[in-house]
Amino acid sequence: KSRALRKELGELERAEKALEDLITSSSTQLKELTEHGDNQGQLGYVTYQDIRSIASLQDQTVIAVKAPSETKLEVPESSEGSQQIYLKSKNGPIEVYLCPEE
Amino acid sequence: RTRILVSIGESFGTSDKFQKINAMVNSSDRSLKRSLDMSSAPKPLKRL
Amino acid sequence: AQECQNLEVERQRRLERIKQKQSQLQELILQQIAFKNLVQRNRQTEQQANRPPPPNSLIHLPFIIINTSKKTVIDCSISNDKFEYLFNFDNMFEIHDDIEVLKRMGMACGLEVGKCSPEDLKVARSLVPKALEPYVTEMAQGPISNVYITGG
Repeated sequence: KSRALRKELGELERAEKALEDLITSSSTQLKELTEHGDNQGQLGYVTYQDIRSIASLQDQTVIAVKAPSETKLEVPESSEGSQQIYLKSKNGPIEVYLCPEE
Repeated sequence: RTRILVSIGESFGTSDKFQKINAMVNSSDRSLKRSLDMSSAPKPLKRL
Repeated sequence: AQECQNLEVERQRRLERIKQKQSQLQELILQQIAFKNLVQRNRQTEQQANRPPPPNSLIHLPFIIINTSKKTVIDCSISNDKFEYLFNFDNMFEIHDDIEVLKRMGMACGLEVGKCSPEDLKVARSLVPKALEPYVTEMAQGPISNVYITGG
């Protein structure tokens, strides 16, 4: 049984290593997609119409927030009626848009 | 009081940080509604 | 017997790590397919319209959305330099990132919920490197549970 377990552990180790390599390469490809893939960065956008076409957002007020990297978003737990969201940026202004109705 | 602090603005982050926030907001909303229901429930009348 | 017990513990630990890595890889594959699908769709739309959409009708990734009932009263305080915002809601809200928006738009070909038509699967496979294709095919039926070791 010990020999069989050792053999299986060897296979699992190879499998885990293969997954790690794929995760690393996929993360790198994703980063490249937005940073230097020809004009893909320019084409990486959604329209308000796209957002409005999502069924679960049909009867909702939708606010879109575009923030610089490392912007902090804080939500304190609330026991009263009001809920809060606090945004704090250190690398530039935060853009907030109200998604228009249809 | 607990609070959840996350970083935004990065591309392709993980979305489970927002699932935690939404779960917290949802549960505090439900507990608030439950306490409102209980306080508004009619008190049982005393038997003469 | 003690050695077997130790090996069994190690096996369980490794299986757990593999499971975690599989879900991490699955999320990365979804993000790659969703983003490439979005870029492809926007490129086709712009070529058909012969011009990009008006700048104030779109928002570039990365972004997040906050949605709440239309009855909710939202009070918003903004610092002069727009570095700080404080929102007060009198009702509950939800926060979602851009990838969740793309998934709900169908940009991930339904792979996130394991519902993918043969045509969508073909599109999705074309958007990932060859090493990831077996995973995409498996995701079409549900979460990843295999490991495909390429080469060696």
